[in-house]
Parts: sequence; C-alpha cells; structure tokens
Amino acid sequence: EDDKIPKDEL
Amino acid sequence: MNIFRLSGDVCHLVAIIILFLKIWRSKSCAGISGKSQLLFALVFTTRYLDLFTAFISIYNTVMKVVFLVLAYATVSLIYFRFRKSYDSESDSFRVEFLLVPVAGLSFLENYSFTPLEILWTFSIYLESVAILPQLFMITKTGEAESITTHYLFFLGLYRTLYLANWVWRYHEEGFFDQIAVVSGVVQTIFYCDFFYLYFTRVLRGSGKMTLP
Repeated sequence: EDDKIPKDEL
Repeated sequence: MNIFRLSGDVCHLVAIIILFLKIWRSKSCAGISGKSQLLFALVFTTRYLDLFTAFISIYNTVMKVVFLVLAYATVSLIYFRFRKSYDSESDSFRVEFLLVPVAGLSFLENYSFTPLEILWTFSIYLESVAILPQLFMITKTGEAESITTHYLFFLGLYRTLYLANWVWRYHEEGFFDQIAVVSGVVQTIFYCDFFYLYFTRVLRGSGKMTLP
C-alpha cells in the first residue's frame, strides 16, 4: 500500500 | 506543522509533565495505572526507533527524546522509587488482551512489511488502547484525584487536537494517513466518557472525580 506517507508526526 | 499539531504536542507534553510532577511531589503513585505508563513507554520506544535513522527537524528529535525520557522516568517512579504506593490490586487490567490483538493487527494491516514499519504500526495501534488500564482503574476504584483527571484531560485534548490537525492537513496538503487517523479516532472516542465526567464533575469544583 501507499508507504510514501511521511512520518513527521510524533 | 500547524497550530493544531503544535498545540496537540504541547498538551501531550503538559499531560506527561503533570503526571510526573504529581507522582514526584506527592511521592506516591496511588491511583495511577503503572500498566498504562508501561504501554506508553512501549509506544514511544517502538515508534521512535527512527530517532537515529531519520532526521526530520530539531523539534521532532527533541520532542521524541523528551517523551522517551519522561515516559521511562515515570515508569521507574511507579515501579521502583515509589513502588510501595503502587496499587497493583486496582491496576488489574489484562494488558495481554491489548498487546496480542494490537501485535496481530500490526502484522495484518500496515503500509509495508518491514520491521520498522510494523513496529511503527504496532505503536499507533497500541497508543489507541494504552489509556484503557488507567480508565479501567478509575472505574474500579470509583474515583480519581483531580490532578489525575487533569492529566487525562490534557491527554484527551492532545488527541482531539490531532484530529483537527488531520482535518487541516487533508484540507491543506491532501495528507491522509489512514492507519494513524482510524487509530486516532478510536483513541479519542475512549476519552469521550471521561470528558463528560470531567466537565460535569471535576470542573464543577467537586475536587475529586467520583463515578456514579
């Protein structure tokens, strides 16, 4: 699945 | 970064500091669920593994370190320094009933089947249920000190602000993290009942929150 989601949230 | 997420992170930090100071100053962890605090420490540990591999911003790195340090410091106060005041009798929620489904689900529903991604997903799912032992303990003892309710209020506020953050980010950037949003909505729902009690009892100045 779409794993280009940025992990910029805490 | 938007005002909702920033204020949400600040509320989260305030909640953690309120709890830590309450235990530290009263030299007691009565009424506090050590299990919830252990679960939160596990949430931060499995979520912030990218602390050393992915640099996002100074703010991101500093907050991750602060959350990890305070989480483990709180756990150590409960289970070591003030363990005599730990009410393990009332803190009887079976966390295995949370860990097993959360671990199973993180293997089934994730964005990519890699160790870091699965651990991140595990931390997202776990965070949504980590407060349950604490809420369960309050229903079991039938009361909560007002400072503990303020801790829960700021925790609930942090989650509510994160929902606003996701609405904002979807509207502004088209950002939508399905796993985080679904899990965040579930987590916030768990606070609704508490919010009702908080606004109808604690803020009426009745000091303690006693359940019906």
